[in-house]
Amino acid sequence: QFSQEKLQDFYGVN
Amino acid sequence: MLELRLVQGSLLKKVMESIKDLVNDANFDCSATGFSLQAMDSSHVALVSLLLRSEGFEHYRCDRNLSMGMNLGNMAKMLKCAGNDDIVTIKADDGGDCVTFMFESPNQDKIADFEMKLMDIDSEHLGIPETEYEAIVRMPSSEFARICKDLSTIGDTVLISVTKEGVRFSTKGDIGTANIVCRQNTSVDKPEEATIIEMETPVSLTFALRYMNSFTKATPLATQVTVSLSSELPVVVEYKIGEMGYLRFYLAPKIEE
Repeated sequence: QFSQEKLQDFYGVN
Repeated sequence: MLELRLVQGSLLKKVMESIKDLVNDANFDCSATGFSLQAMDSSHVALVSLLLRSEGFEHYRCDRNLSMGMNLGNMAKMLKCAGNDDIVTIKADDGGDCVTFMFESPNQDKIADFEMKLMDIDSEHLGIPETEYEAIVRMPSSEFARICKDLSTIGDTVLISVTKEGVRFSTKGDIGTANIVCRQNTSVDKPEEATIIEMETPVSLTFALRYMNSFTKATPLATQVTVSLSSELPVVVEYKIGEMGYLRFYLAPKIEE
């Protein structure tokens, strides 16, 4: 019932 | 030329045991600031950030910034060969294709060196801003590990809720549900057993227990763990490495569909 978010959705890539 | 001498070599052994199952290959970055690593797990939902500040090393020579790609499983295998009391020295030449780990017994009667091949790793480096978190929970690391382990026998995810009453860890699975509440406990005579909750706003987030359990492999590094939460942001689970740095794990929350 949950979807797993990715870290890139929160933080920009340097 | 790079030469880093760490008297408490066991710290590096513990760091490797904590992260080797989460991340396969990673670049270790060496600069005047210290020895650091940032790497994501293969599914890009968890991130490891390690910093060992240069001041924490007995000897720290890094002539120019160097990034060394290593297989963490192989590095852990080599460091496992160091004794718990050994002094560990990491050596590499600029532009070289290998790194040497030297282990010295405390009374200098045994000296070993292990040379490991470096690898080229393309990695994405995320820019993680300094953030004010809505809730920060500091608690005994062994207690946090126990909670994650216990809950994972019931369910796959943990809902972490911080309110004025305390921090609640909840899960549900096929066999039933579980709730564990930890209240603030500022134990003055035993600070390592304290649970301290700093809360600006109540926050509730759901995470995969599989990753949380993986993070708790860092428990031997520190008696306390810090869990920082903000709604709709990845959680940060931090273990301090003595006075010299930290091992932080970031995990993206699960969002209800």
